[in-house]
Amino acid sequence: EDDELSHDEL
Amino acid sequence: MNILRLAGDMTHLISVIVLLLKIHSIKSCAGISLKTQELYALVFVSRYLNIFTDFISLYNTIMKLIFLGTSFSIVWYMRYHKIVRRSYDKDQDTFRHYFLVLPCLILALLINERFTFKEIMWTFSLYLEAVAILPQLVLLQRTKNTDNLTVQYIFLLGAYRALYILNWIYRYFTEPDYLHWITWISGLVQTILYGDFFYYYFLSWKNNVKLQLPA
Repeated sequence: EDDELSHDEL
Repeated sequence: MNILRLAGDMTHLISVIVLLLKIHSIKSCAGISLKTQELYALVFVSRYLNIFTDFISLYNTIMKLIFLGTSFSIVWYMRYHKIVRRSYDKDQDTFRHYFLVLPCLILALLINERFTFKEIMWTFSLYLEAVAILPQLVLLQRTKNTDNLTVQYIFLLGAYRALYILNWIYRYFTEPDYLHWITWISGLVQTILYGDFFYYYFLSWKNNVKLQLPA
Protein backbone atom coordinates (compact mmCIF):
# COMPACT_ATOMS: atom_id res chain seq x y z
CA GLU A 1 0.00 0.00 0.00
CA ASP A 2 1.75 3.13 -1.21
CA ASP A 3 -1.04 5.54 -0.37
CA GLU A 4 0.70 7.46 2.36
CA LEU A 5 3.76 9.61 1.90
CA SER A 6 6.08 10.03 4.81
CA HIS A 7 6.67 13.67 5.71
CA ASP A 8 9.59 13.97 8.05
CA GLU A 9 9.91 17.76 7.87
CA LEU A 10 7.97 20.26 9.91
CA MET B 1 18.69 15.30 10.33
CA ASN B 2 21.20 17.74 8.93
CA ILE B 3 22.38 20.93 10.59
CA LEU B 4 20.59 23.22 8.10
CA ARG B 5 17.25 21.60 8.85
CA LEU B 6 17.88 21.81 12.60
CA ALA B 7 18.92 25.47 12.28
CA GLY B 8 15.74 26.12 10.28
CA ASP B 9 13.55 24.49 12.90
CA MET B 10 15.30 26.34 15.72
CA THR B 11 14.92 29.68 13.92
CA HIS B 12 11.23 28.92 13.49
CA LEU B 13 10.96 28.02 17.17
CA ILE B 14 12.81 31.16 18.28
CA SER B 15 10.56 33.34 16.10
CA VAL B 16 7.51 32.00 17.93
CA ILE B 17 9.21 32.44 21.32
CA VAL B 18 10.12 36.05 20.44
CA LEU B 19 6.51 36.76 19.56
CA LEU B 20 5.10 35.09 22.68
CA LEU B 21 7.67 36.88 24.82
CA LYS B 22 6.63 40.21 23.39
CA ILE B 23 2.95 39.46 23.97
CA HIS B 24 3.45 37.99 27.41
CA SER B 25 5.96 40.44 28.86
CA ILE B 26 4.82 43.79 27.53
CA LYS B 27 1.18 42.67 27.20
CA SER B 28 1.06 44.06 23.70
CA CYS B 29 0.51 42.65 20.24
CA ALA B 30 0.88 46.00 18.47
CA GLY B 31 2.10 45.56 14.92
CA ILE B 32 1.22 41.84 14.81
CA SER B 33 -1.34 40.67 12.27
CA LEU B 34 -4.05 38.44 13.76
CA LYS B 35 -4.92 37.40 10.21
CA THR B 36 -1.46 35.94 9.70
CA GLN B 37 -1.54 34.23 13.10
CA GLU B 38 -4.92 32.64 12.36
CA LEU B 39 -3.60 31.41 9.04
CA TYR B 40 -0.59 29.83 10.78
CA ALA B 41 -2.88 28.05 13.25
CA LEU B 42 -4.81 26.68 10.26
CA VAL B 43 -1.54 25.73 8.54
CA PHE B 44 -0.41 23.66 11.53
CA VAL B 45 -3.77 21.96 12.05
CA SER B 46 -4.02 20.88 8.43
CA ARG B 47 -0.35 19.85 8.22
CA TYR B 48 -0.12 17.88 11.44
CA LEU B 49 -3.16 15.66 10.95
CA ASN B 50 -0.66 12.80 10.98
CA ILE B 51 0.63 13.67 14.45
CA PHE B 52 -1.00 10.72 16.19
CA THR B 53 -1.02 8.28 13.26
CA ASP B 54 2.51 8.45 11.82
CA PHE B 55 5.31 8.40 14.34
CA ILE B 56 8.50 9.86 12.86
CA SER B 57 10.54 10.74 15.92
CA LEU B 58 10.08 12.13 19.40
CA TYR B 59 11.66 15.37 18.19
CA ASN B 60 9.13 15.58 15.37
CA THR B 61 6.12 14.97 17.64
CA ILE B 62 7.26 17.44 20.29
CA MET B 63 7.94 20.17 17.72
CA LYS B 64 4.53 19.63 16.15
CA LEU B 65 2.87 19.94 19.56
CA ILE B 66 4.84 23.12 20.26
CA PHE B 67 3.88 24.74 16.95
CA LEU B 68 0.23 23.79 17.40
CA GLY B 69 0.13 24.96 21.00
CA THR B 70 1.97 28.24 20.47
CA SER B 71 0.03 29.22 17.35
CA PHE B 72 -3.28 28.73 19.13
CA SER B 73 -2.15 30.52 22.26
CA ILE B 74 -1.01 33.53 20.20
CA VAL B 75 -4.43 33.69 18.53
CA TRP B 76 -6.09 33.32 21.93
CA TYR B 77 -4.02 36.14 23.43
CA MET B 78 -4.76 38.49 20.55
CA ARG B 79 -8.47 37.74 20.50
CA TYR B 80 -9.42 37.24 24.12
CA HIS B 81 -6.78 38.42 26.60
CA LYS B 82 -8.32 41.48 28.20
CA ILE B 83 -5.17 43.62 28.07
CA VAL B 84 -3.36 42.24 25.02
CA ARG B 85 -6.35 42.49 22.69
CA ARG B 86 -6.58 46.25 23.25
CA SER B 87 -3.21 46.76 21.55
CA TYR B 88 -4.29 44.90 18.40
CA ASP B 89 -4.30 47.21 15.35
CA LYS B 90 -7.65 46.01 14.11
CA ASP B 91 -8.30 48.93 11.78
CA GLN B 92 -4.96 48.48 10.04
CA ASP B 93 -5.08 44.69 9.81
CA THR B 94 -7.63 44.56 7.04
CA PHE B 95 -6.20 41.97 4.66
CA ARG B 96 -8.97 39.62 3.50
CA HIS B 97 -7.23 36.47 4.64
CA TYR B 98 -10.20 34.24 3.78
CA PHE B 99 -9.49 34.97 0.15
CA LEU B 100 -6.17 33.19 0.52
CA VAL B 101 -7.66 30.02 1.98
CA LEU B 102 -10.00 28.99 -0.86
CA PRO B 103 -7.48 29.33 -3.73
CA CYS B 104 -4.95 27.33 -1.69
CA LEU B 105 -7.51 24.59 -1.10
CA ILE B 106 -8.44 24.45 -4.78
CA LEU B 107 -4.79 24.38 -5.77
CA ALA B 108 -4.16 21.54 -3.31
CA LEU B 109 -7.05 19.57 -4.83
CA LEU B 110 -5.61 20.09 -8.31
CA ILE B 111 -1.87 19.79 -7.65
CA ASN B 112 -0.82 17.16 -5.10
CA GLU B 113 1.30 14.04 -4.86
CA ARG B 114 -1.52 11.71 -3.76
CA PHE B 115 -5.26 12.23 -3.85
CA THR B 116 -5.92 11.29 -0.23
CA PHE B 117 -7.46 13.46 2.49
CA LYS B 118 -4.31 13.74 4.60
CA GLU B 119 -2.09 14.39 1.61
CA ILE B 120 -4.39 17.12 0.25
CA MET B 121 -4.51 18.79 3.65
CA TRP B 122 -0.71 18.56 3.88
CA THR B 123 -0.37 20.16 0.43
CA PHE B 124 -2.97 22.81 1.33
CA SER B 125 -0.90 23.70 4.40
CA LEU B 126 2.19 24.18 2.25
CA TYR B 127 0.40 26.51 -0.15
CA LEU B 128 -1.23 28.42 2.68
CA GLU B 129 2.01 28.81 4.63
CA ALA B 130 3.62 30.29 1.52
CA VAL B 131 1.18 33.21 1.49
CA ALA B 132 0.23 33.45 5.20
CA ILE B 133 2.79 36.19 5.85
CA LEU B 134 1.08 38.61 3.42
CA PRO B 135 -1.33 40.21 5.96
CA GLN B 136 1.65 40.70 8.31
CA LEU B 137 3.76 42.36 5.62
CA VAL B 138 0.87 44.66 4.68
CA LEU B 139 0.40 45.61 8.34
CA LEU B 140 4.12 46.23 8.71
CA GLN B 141 4.02 48.59 5.76
CA ARG B 142 1.13 50.52 7.29
CA THR B 143 2.51 50.77 10.81
CA LYS B 144 4.58 53.86 11.45
CA ASN B 145 6.40 52.85 14.60
CA THR B 146 7.14 49.17 14.39
CA ASP B 147 8.88 47.87 17.48
CA ASN B 148 12.06 45.88 17.29
CA LEU B 149 10.56 42.58 18.43
CA THR B 150 8.03 42.59 15.59
CA VAL B 151 10.81 43.19 13.08
CA GLN B 152 12.96 40.42 14.63
CA TYR B 153 9.97 38.06 14.57
CA ILE B 154 9.41 38.58 10.84
CA PHE B 155 13.13 38.34 10.12
CA LEU B 156 13.39 35.00 11.98
CA LEU B 157 10.38 33.62 10.11
CA GLY B 158 12.00 34.51 6.81
CA ALA B 159 15.35 33.07 7.92
CA TYR B 160 13.63 29.79 8.82
CA ARG B 161 12.36 29.42 5.26
CA ALA B 162 15.70 30.35 3.73
CA LEU B 163 17.42 27.70 5.88
CA TYR B 164 14.88 25.11 4.79
CA ILE B 165 15.74 25.81 1.17
CA LEU B 166 19.42 25.17 1.92
CA ASN B 167 18.34 21.97 3.71
CA TRP B 168 16.43 20.81 0.62
CA ILE B 169 19.44 21.46 -1.60
CA TYR B 170 21.63 19.50 0.82
CA ARG B 171 19.16 16.61 0.99
CA TYR B 172 18.76 16.53 -2.78
CA PHE B 173 22.48 15.90 -3.19
CA THR B 174 22.91 13.53 -0.25
CA GLU B 175 19.75 11.39 -0.24
CA PRO B 176 18.67 9.14 -3.10
CA ASP B 177 15.16 9.79 -4.46
CA TYR B 178 14.73 12.95 -2.42
CA LEU B 179 12.45 14.95 -4.71
CA HIS B 180 9.63 17.14 -3.44
CA TRP B 181 8.67 19.70 -6.04
CA ILE B 182 5.51 20.92 -4.31
CA THR B 183 7.30 21.57 -1.04
CA TRP B 184 10.21 23.25 -2.81
CA ILE B 185 8.18 25.56 -5.01
CA SER B 186 5.88 26.69 -2.18
CA GLY B 187 8.90 27.21 0.07
CA LEU B 188 10.60 29.22 -2.64
CA VAL B 189 7.52 31.39 -3.20
CA GLN B 190 7.30 31.96 0.54
CA THR B 191 10.93 33.03 0.76
CA ILE B 192 10.60 35.33 -2.26
CA LEU B 193 7.72 37.13 -0.50
CA TYR B 194 10.22 38.07 2.20
CA GLY B 195 12.66 39.45 -0.37
CA ASP B 196 11.50 43.03 -0.11
CA PHE B 197 11.39 42.88 3.68
CA PHE B 198 14.92 41.45 3.84
CA TYR B 199 16.21 44.22 1.58
CA TYR B 200 14.89 46.94 3.86
CA TYR B 201 15.89 44.99 6.95
CA PHE B 202 19.52 44.95 5.86
CA LEU B 203 19.38 48.61 4.84
CA SER B 204 18.08 49.60 8.28
CA TRP B 205 20.67 47.37 9.93
CA LYS B 206 23.51 48.79 7.84
CA ASN B 207 22.47 52.40 8.45
CA ASN B 208 21.54 51.65 12.05
CA VAL B 209 18.06 53.14 11.73
CA LYS B 210 14.60 51.81 12.54
CA LEU B 211 13.09 49.66 9.83
CA GLN B 212 10.22 51.20 7.94
CA LEU B 213 8.87 49.81 4.71
CA PRO B 214 8.08 52.42 2.06
CA ALA B 215 4.36 52.87 1.48
